Amino acid sequence: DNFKARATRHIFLIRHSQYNSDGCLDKDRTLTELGREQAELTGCRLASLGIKFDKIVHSSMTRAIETTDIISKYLPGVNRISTDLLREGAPIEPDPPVSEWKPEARQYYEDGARIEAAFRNFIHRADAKQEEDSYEIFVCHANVIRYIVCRALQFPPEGWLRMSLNNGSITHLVIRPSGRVALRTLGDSGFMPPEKITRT
Amino acid sequence: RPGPCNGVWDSNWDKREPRS
Repeated sequence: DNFKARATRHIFLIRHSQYNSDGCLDKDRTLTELGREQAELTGCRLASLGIKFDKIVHSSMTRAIETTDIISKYLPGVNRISTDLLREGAPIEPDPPVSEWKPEARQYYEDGARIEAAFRNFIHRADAKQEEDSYEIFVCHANVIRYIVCRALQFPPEGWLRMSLNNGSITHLVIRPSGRVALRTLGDSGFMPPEKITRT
Repeated sequence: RPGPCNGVWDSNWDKREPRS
Protein backbone atom coordinates (compact mmCIF):
# COMPACT_ATOMS: atom_id res chain seq x y z
CA ASP A 1 0.00 0.00 0.00
CA ASN A 2 2.96 2.33 0.60
CA PHE A 3 3.77 2.21 -3.09
CA LYS A 4 0.27 2.88 -4.39
CA ALA A 5 -0.60 6.21 -5.96
CA ARG A 6 -3.30 8.22 -4.16
CA ALA A 7 -3.44 11.49 -6.08
CA THR A 8 -4.79 12.46 -9.50
CA ARG A 9 -2.63 14.27 -12.03
CA HIS A 10 -4.20 16.89 -14.29
CA ILE A 11 -2.11 17.53 -17.39
CA PHE A 12 -2.85 20.67 -19.43
CA LEU A 13 -1.15 20.52 -22.84
CA ILE A 14 -1.06 23.91 -24.52
CA ARG A 15 -0.16 24.32 -28.19
CA HIS A 16 2.06 27.38 -28.75
CA SER A 17 0.31 30.29 -30.41
CA GLN A 18 0.72 31.56 -34.00
CA TYR A 19 4.31 32.22 -35.09
CA ASN A 20 6.23 33.54 -38.04
CA SER A 21 7.14 30.36 -39.95
CA ASP A 22 9.21 32.23 -42.58
CA GLY A 23 12.35 32.27 -40.46
CA CYS A 24 15.00 29.62 -41.19
CA LEU A 25 16.33 29.39 -37.66
CA ASP A 26 14.25 28.63 -34.58
CA LYS A 27 15.26 31.96 -32.99
CA ASP A 28 13.72 33.83 -35.94
CA ARG A 29 10.43 31.94 -35.67
CA THR A 30 8.90 34.29 -33.15
CA LEU A 31 5.22 34.80 -32.33
CA THR A 32 3.17 37.02 -34.61
CA GLU A 33 1.14 39.86 -33.17
CA LEU A 34 -1.96 37.64 -33.38
CA GLY A 35 0.04 34.86 -31.74
CA ARG A 36 0.81 37.12 -28.80
CA GLU A 37 -2.88 37.98 -28.52
CA GLN A 38 -3.78 34.27 -28.58
CA ALA A 39 -1.31 33.56 -25.78
CA GLU A 40 -2.88 36.36 -23.73
CA LEU A 41 -6.30 34.72 -24.23
CA THR A 42 -4.94 31.30 -23.26
CA GLY A 43 -3.24 32.74 -20.17
CA CYS A 44 -6.43 34.53 -19.21
CA ARG A 45 -8.44 31.34 -19.68
CA LEU A 46 -6.05 29.25 -17.56
CA ALA A 47 -6.11 31.87 -14.79
CA SER A 48 -9.91 32.01 -14.90
CA LEU A 49 -10.15 28.28 -14.13
CA GLY A 50 -9.24 29.13 -10.53
CA ILE A 51 -6.75 26.29 -10.30
CA LYS A 52 -3.49 26.51 -8.36
CA PHE A 53 -1.09 25.20 -10.98
CA ASP A 54 2.02 23.40 -9.72
CA LYS A 55 4.38 24.11 -12.60
CA ILE A 56 4.74 25.02 -16.25
CA VAL A 57 6.97 22.76 -18.32
CA HIS A 58 7.73 24.13 -21.78
CA SER A 59 9.56 23.15 -24.94
CA SER A 60 12.85 24.98 -25.44
CA MET A 61 11.80 26.22 -28.90
CA THR A 62 11.33 29.98 -29.33
CA ARG A 63 7.58 29.89 -30.05
CA ALA A 64 6.94 27.77 -26.93
CA ILE A 65 9.15 30.00 -24.76
CA GLU A 66 7.37 33.15 -25.99
CA THR A 67 3.95 31.57 -25.44
CA THR A 68 5.03 30.59 -21.91
CA ASP A 69 6.33 34.13 -21.22
CA ILE A 70 2.85 35.51 -21.90
CA ILE A 71 0.89 32.74 -20.13
CA SER A 72 3.16 33.08 -17.08
CA LYS A 73 2.06 36.70 -16.57
CA TYR A 74 -1.39 35.34 -15.73
CA LEU A 75 -0.05 32.66 -13.39
CA PRO A 76 2.31 34.49 -11.06
CA GLY A 77 4.51 32.36 -8.84
CA VAL A 78 4.17 29.19 -10.94
CA ASN A 79 7.62 27.68 -11.62
CA ARG A 80 8.77 27.30 -15.22
CA ILE A 81 10.91 24.43 -16.46
CA SER A 82 12.38 24.25 -19.97
CA THR A 83 12.96 20.90 -21.68
CA ASP A 84 14.38 19.77 -25.02
CA LEU A 85 12.27 16.59 -24.82
CA LEU A 86 9.12 18.50 -25.82
CA ARG A 87 10.59 20.16 -28.94
CA GLU A 88 8.60 19.74 -32.17
CA GLY A 89 9.37 16.81 -34.41
CA ALA A 90 8.13 13.78 -36.33
CA PRO A 91 6.88 11.31 -33.70
CA ILE A 92 5.99 8.32 -35.90
CA GLU A 93 5.17 7.88 -39.58
CA PRO A 94 1.51 8.86 -39.91
CA ASP A 95 -1.07 6.42 -41.23
CA PRO A 96 -2.67 7.25 -43.62
CA PRO A 97 0.38 9.01 -45.09
CA VAL A 98 0.10 12.59 -46.33
CA SER A 99 1.75 13.88 -49.49
CA GLU A 100 2.46 17.44 -48.31
CA TRP A 101 4.58 16.41 -45.32
CA LYS A 102 7.36 13.87 -45.86
CA PRO A 103 10.18 14.03 -43.33
CA GLU A 104 13.23 11.86 -44.00
CA ALA A 105 13.06 8.39 -42.42
CA ARG A 106 15.93 9.21 -40.04
CA GLN A 107 13.85 12.05 -38.59
CA TYR A 108 11.34 9.54 -37.22
CA TYR A 109 14.11 7.58 -35.49
CA GLU A 110 15.60 10.70 -33.91
CA ASP A 111 12.42 12.54 -32.98
CA GLY A 112 10.32 9.43 -32.36
CA ALA A 113 12.62 8.16 -29.62
CA ARG A 114 12.80 11.60 -28.04
CA ILE A 115 9.05 12.25 -28.12
CA GLU A 116 8.38 8.76 -26.74
CA ALA A 117 10.87 9.60 -23.97
CA ALA A 118 8.91 12.80 -23.31
CA PHE A 119 5.72 10.76 -23.01
CA ARG A 120 7.29 8.31 -20.54
CA ASN A 121 8.97 11.06 -18.59
CA PHE A 122 5.97 13.36 -18.12
CA ILE A 123 2.83 11.26 -18.58
CA HIS A 124 2.29 8.72 -15.80
CA ARG A 125 0.15 8.30 -12.69
CA ALA A 126 1.13 10.24 -9.56
CA ASP A 127 4.01 8.92 -7.49
CA ALA A 128 3.02 7.25 -4.21
CA LYS A 129 4.54 10.13 -2.26
CA GLN A 130 2.29 12.69 -3.98
CA GLU A 131 -0.47 13.43 -1.47
CA GLU A 132 -2.55 16.05 -3.26
CA ASP A 133 -3.93 16.26 -6.77
CA SER A 134 -1.62 18.14 -9.11
CA TYR A 135 -2.24 20.53 -12.00
CA GLU A 136 0.59 20.88 -14.49
CA ILE A 137 0.85 22.88 -17.69
CA PHE A 138 2.95 21.72 -20.66
CA VAL A 139 3.48 24.30 -23.40
CA CYS A 140 4.61 22.50 -26.53
CA HIS A 141 3.72 21.57 -30.08
CA ALA A 142 0.91 20.04 -32.14
CA ASN A 143 2.72 16.83 -33.16
CA VAL A 144 3.97 16.23 -29.62
CA ILE A 145 0.51 16.81 -28.10
CA ARG A 146 -1.26 14.61 -30.66
CA TYR A 147 1.24 11.79 -30.12
CA ILE A 148 0.93 12.08 -26.33
CA VAL A 149 -2.88 11.92 -26.57
CA CYS A 150 -2.70 8.74 -28.68
CA ARG A 151 -0.21 7.12 -26.30
CA ALA A 152 -2.05 8.15 -23.14
CA LEU A 153 -5.34 6.74 -24.44
CA GLN A 154 -3.58 3.62 -25.78
CA PHE A 155 -4.77 4.42 -29.29
CA PRO A 156 -2.59 3.51 -32.28
CA PRO A 157 0.07 6.24 -32.25
CA GLU A 158 0.35 6.33 -36.06
CA GLY A 159 -3.11 7.94 -36.07
CA TRP A 160 -1.79 11.16 -34.52
CA LEU A 161 -2.10 13.18 -37.75
CA ARG A 162 -5.85 12.50 -37.92
CA MET A 163 -6.28 15.06 -35.17
CA SER A 164 -5.86 18.81 -35.56
CA LEU A 165 -5.09 21.42 -32.91
CA ASN A 166 -5.58 25.18 -32.94
CA ASN A 167 -2.87 27.58 -31.78
CA GLY A 168 -3.08 28.32 -28.08
CA SER A 169 -5.59 25.53 -27.54
CA ILE A 170 -5.91 23.57 -24.31
CA THR A 171 -5.90 19.77 -24.10
CA HIS A 172 -6.68 18.37 -20.65
CA LEU A 173 -5.73 14.83 -19.64
CA VAL A 174 -6.58 13.33 -16.26
CA ILE A 175 -4.55 10.43 -14.86
CA ARG A 176 -6.15 8.67 -11.90
CA PRO A 177 -4.21 6.79 -9.21
CA SER A 178 -5.47 3.55 -10.79
CA GLY A 179 -3.70 4.51 -14.01
CA ARG A 180 -6.98 5.21 -15.80
CA VAL A 181 -6.73 8.09 -18.22
CA ALA A 182 -9.45 10.46 -19.38
CA LEU A 183 -9.23 13.04 -22.13
CA ARG A 184 -11.36 15.82 -20.69
CA THR A 185 -10.86 18.30 -23.51
CA LEU A 186 -8.99 18.10 -26.81
CA GLY A 187 -7.71 21.32 -28.34
CA ASP A 188 -10.23 23.63 -26.66
CA SER A 189 -10.04 27.12 -28.15
CA GLY A 190 -13.66 28.07 -27.55
CA PHE A 191 -12.45 30.86 -25.30
CA MET A 192 -11.05 32.71 -28.33
CA PRO A 193 -13.18 34.82 -30.68
CA PRO A 194 -13.53 32.98 -34.04
CA GLU A 195 -11.51 35.58 -35.97
CA LYS A 196 -8.49 34.95 -33.73
CA ILE A 197 -8.44 31.17 -34.19
CA THR A 198 -5.60 29.77 -36.35
CA ARG A 199 -3.93 26.43 -36.94
CA THR A 200 -0.59 27.46 -38.44
CA ARG B 1 5.55 0.02 -32.18
CA PRO B 2 5.13 1.70 -28.79
CA GLY B 3 2.36 0.59 -26.46
CA PRO B 4 -0.10 -2.31 -26.62
CA CYS B 5 -2.89 -0.74 -28.78
CA ASN B 6 -4.78 -4.03 -29.04
CA GLY B 7 -8.04 -2.62 -27.72
CA VAL B 8 -7.50 -4.01 -24.23
CA TRP B 9 -6.67 -1.43 -21.57
CA ASP B 10 -3.25 -2.04 -20.03
CA SER B 11 -3.60 -0.80 -16.46
CA ASN B 12 0.17 -1.06 -15.91
CA TRP B 13 0.94 1.06 -18.96
CA ASP B 14 3.26 3.42 -17.07
CA LYS B 15 5.08 0.70 -15.13
CA ARG B 16 6.46 -1.43 -17.93
CA GLU B 17 9.29 0.80 -19.13
CA PRO B 18 11.74 3.16 -17.46
CA ARG B 19 10.45 6.74 -17.41
CA SER B 20 13.21 8.19 -19.57
